Amino acid sequence: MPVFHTKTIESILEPVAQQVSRLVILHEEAEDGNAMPDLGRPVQAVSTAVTNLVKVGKETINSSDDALLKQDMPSALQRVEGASRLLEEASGLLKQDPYSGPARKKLIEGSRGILQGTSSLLLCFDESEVRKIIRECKRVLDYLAVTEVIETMEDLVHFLKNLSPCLSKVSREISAREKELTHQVHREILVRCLEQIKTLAPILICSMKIFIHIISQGGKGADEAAENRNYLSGRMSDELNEIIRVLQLTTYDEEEWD
Amino acid sequence: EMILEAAKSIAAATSALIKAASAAQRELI
Repeated sequence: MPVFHTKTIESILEPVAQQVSRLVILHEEAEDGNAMPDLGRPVQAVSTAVTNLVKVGKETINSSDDALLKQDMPSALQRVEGASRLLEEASGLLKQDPYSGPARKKLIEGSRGILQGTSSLLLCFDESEVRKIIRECKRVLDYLAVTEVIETMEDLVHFLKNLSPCLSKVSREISAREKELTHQVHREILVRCLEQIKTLAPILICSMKIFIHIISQGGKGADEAAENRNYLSGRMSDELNEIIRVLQLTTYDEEEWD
Repeated sequence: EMILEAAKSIAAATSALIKAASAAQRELI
């Protein structure tokens, strides 16, 4: 049984996955089975839906600036198109012989292909969406890297003006992503890391203010203040890097699911 | 969004096809 790592993909493909499995079992158990009905109309409906998906997929490829999506999506589209052709061939064979064995094989292979191809396509699209979130996370990491050079209140105000909207956006997107995941452990890690970042952010700002204040007053204790600031900035960076790592995971922990 | 909608249409059409294909076999079992 295929496993889907987001609720959206799961809701779209899980019912089909179950039906494909049942279809395989039915045909294994009824090997010399009944005559197959004329599947011309339902196969035509699949072909029409595939044509639409290919059109939308090509538009997505053309309008995207994501090189990996451009690289990966065409093969998923080809797979769905190939599967659709198998279904058409199966339908044609069944019209001539409703008991045709090769037709049944093509029907199963085509159904599987539609499922696998659509799954690859949705995964490809989902990974591209994840990369957008990761880009935002990296922007925050870049801002955190400059905390060490902020030495005046004016710079700090400017720094916060840049960091705050970026951090809010990351927070919103991670929160939404967490709710989308089917993997409980991954969800929990994202929640925990995000909470840490929310807790650490105001403390980091406070430590930056203290450092600026100390160096404006002559600098006694500046090393300790800088160390504290760097520690907090480092902690936030670690949490963000963990978020980036978990966002990229699509593997499925079967043991945990069981 | 449009990709998701298109995938939903394929899933629905494939489900309908499999139901139609399975019906005759199910009678045998």
